[in-house]
Amino acid sequence: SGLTEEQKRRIEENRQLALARRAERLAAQR
Amino acid sequence: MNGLTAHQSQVLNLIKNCHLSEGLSLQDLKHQLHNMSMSTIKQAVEFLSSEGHIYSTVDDEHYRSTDAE
Repeated sequence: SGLTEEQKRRIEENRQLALARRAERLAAQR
Repeated sequence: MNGLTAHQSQVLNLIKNCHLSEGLSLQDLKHQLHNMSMSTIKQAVEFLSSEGHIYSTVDDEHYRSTDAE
């Protein structure tokens, strides 16, 4: 991909935050 | 069905089906969703992001789905 290391790091960070929000939402639904 | 409105589902499906590493841009979404205004798209993106369905990538204009990969 044409992404810089900094962009890749930012994307991975945002992905982890989103996965945490998703886990919270799924836990709240139970 | 999945707790999303029709607009939110449409936006999510387009983002899910995009496999670019930087994800789909708001402009791409607008281009593909002729019937939806930019403000409706932004509202859907904001909601989907707050629920952890999607996340921003290189900037706040590009989004990827947490279900991808």
